[in-house]
Amino acid sequence: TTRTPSFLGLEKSADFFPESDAMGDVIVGVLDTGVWPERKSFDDTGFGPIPASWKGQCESGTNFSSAKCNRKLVGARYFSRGYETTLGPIDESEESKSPRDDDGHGTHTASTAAGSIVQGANLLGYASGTARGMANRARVAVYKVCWEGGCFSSDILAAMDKAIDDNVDVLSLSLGGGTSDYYKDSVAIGAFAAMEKGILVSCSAGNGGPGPFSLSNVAPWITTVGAGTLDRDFPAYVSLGNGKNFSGVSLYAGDSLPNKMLPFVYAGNASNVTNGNLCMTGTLIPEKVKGKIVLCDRGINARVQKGSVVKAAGGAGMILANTDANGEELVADAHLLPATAVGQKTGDAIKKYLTSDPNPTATILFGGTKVGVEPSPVVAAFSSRGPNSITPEILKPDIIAPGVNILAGWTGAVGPTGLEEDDRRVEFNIISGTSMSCPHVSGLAALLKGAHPEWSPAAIRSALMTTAYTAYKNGEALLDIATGKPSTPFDHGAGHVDPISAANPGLIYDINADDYLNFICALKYTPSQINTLARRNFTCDSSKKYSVADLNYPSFAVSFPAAGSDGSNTIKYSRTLTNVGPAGTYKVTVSSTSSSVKIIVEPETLSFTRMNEKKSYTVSFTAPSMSSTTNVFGRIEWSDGKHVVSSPVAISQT
Amino acid sequence: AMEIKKTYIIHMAKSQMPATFDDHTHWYDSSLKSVSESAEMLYVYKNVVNGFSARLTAQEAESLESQPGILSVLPELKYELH
Repeated sequence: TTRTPSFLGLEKSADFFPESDAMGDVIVGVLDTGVWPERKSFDDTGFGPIPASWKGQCESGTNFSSAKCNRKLVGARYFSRGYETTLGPIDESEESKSPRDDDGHGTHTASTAAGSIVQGANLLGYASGTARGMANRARVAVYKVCWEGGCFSSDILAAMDKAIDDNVDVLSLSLGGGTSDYYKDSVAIGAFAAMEKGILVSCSAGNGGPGPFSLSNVAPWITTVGAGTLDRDFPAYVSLGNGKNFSGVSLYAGDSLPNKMLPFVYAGNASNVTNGNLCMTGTLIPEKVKGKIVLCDRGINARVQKGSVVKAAGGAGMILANTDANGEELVADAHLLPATAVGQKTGDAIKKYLTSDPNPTATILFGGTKVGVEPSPVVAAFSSRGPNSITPEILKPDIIAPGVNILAGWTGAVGPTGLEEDDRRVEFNIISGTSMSCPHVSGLAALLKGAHPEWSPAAIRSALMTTAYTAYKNGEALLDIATGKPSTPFDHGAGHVDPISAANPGLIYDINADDYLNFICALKYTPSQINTLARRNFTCDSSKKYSVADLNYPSFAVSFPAAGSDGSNTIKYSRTLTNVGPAGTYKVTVSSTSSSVKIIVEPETLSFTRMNEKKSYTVSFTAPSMSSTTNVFGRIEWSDGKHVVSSPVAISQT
Repeated sequence: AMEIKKTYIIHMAKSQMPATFDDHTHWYDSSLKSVSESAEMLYVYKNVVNGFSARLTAQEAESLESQPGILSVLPELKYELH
């Protein structure tokens, strides 16, 4: 990716992360749509021998030979039996029955996590710079599990099974399904086994935002990643016949519009169908759009397809207006005709002009790439939000990372829009989603693994979470683009990832497999359900009082019973901190958005005299009364003056 | 509708493998064959699941679920890219 390494401070990472030997031993496995191995992001120049521990393979198949792997791309496998038995044999003229990526998504995520350095990267001139993966010295292994018809759980499980055999260190999964109990969810089941082998599993939180309870991949042994913006934008400017100007975003790179105002029409008035405003295929009347700029509403069909529909009908350009569902969030696309996306407010203002002027006119100017945009990051509207619908006591997402307008490697099989009629071929593409933020964290986790090979997956996640930030440099709280207001831990989890601080967290919250089994006992799983998830008999001790609140998680989600119902109004959480830095005395501070919930930490001071020393504390949350709609947020921070070990708190009623 | 085959993930209790089997894959195969002569395994899992995936009718899946040593027979789910 370009820009995100500097946005994350990785340009000064040499002092914090090993440059070659240790990093070269770390292998990131990516379950996705495969890989386009010829991309420079997978160049192995300067890489040493493949680690002796690596047991993976490079499988041959359609358009892909085992010779495509190298010292960078150390493994490439594909899993299609589940897919083929459900949807029929793969048509090899349409998609490659091999690790070859015909889609682009897998090449993008793999290169984001661990792509090599590529100078002169750009998409049609946009976002130019030096591209690199987060862990650019780590190795990559791809496991193709997603096909044109989707990603099937039998294939995902088979890939995770093989990745564990192969000895990956980090697994990156930018995919998800619905929400089901952990023992029914293949990704949660596979991730549990991976965690037991010391593999960190990073998953995308989902693009179901901004509504609450929209998360996927919420098992506590998974690192769940939401998405935020960068300080980079691709502005485009709309000028209307009434002299008013508006801003939007676009990655259009073809011929400019004529240097004059063009006739302008609302798609809904250039169609005979009721949803003509959406610019669905075949719905525009060519005589009514020819030579004009057409305003289409966002929704239902792909954004780039709307542009293609306008172009096919003879339109000269397109303005794509957000509706309620997307608000002011702007996602840039490499449209096939001059086009820009605009926010809902701008869209409404433009529509007002369209309906008030008998002969409306407009034009669009393209502004290229702009950096230094503030405020940034802001939480992306699409990023899925908590509370966690499976276990409300575990706060998810864990963290946010860059996931909007991310440039990374792309397939040679399709153009940047992915449309069949797009015959452009690009080395890099710019796309958005929690699919893009997840591999950022996977790569950063690989960096931490290289710097601290002895750290468990939970320790790595803890370091990433407790050092994440929730305020801009001016002290103002991170914003949520969906509301324009400060975001909450249900939106950003622990905050935005800060890898330099994560390299030296001071203290960590560690969790081992037995701790997770105790957590499962607290969920009151039956022996059969536990065995399904953990692959062994584990008997919960009937004399022991298990509590979900006792899982040593680096964040706090407190769920009080609804007002009027029975239940204690004091809930106690216990935590254990492990020292991974120098000796020191840490003092706690508690902050909260409301005094209605009393938060007491005991003890208030923890002294560590040696490495790996453990100290425990308890937190009591007391709520005299809460209305059913009130959420309270806060932070619990331990500091020795040099390190700040910060945990978000989210308090709600169930 | 009962004849339509779907993919299921079959989770087995490895500790309940009868002593007559010296290899767990033979036990899996025998369990599968006890409900369907024609069903074939898609994958035998080693690390993530004690079990396998196979195409079964709903009736076969139900029948398999009641066999000794079977923990769960879960229908395949489709996941999507984010």
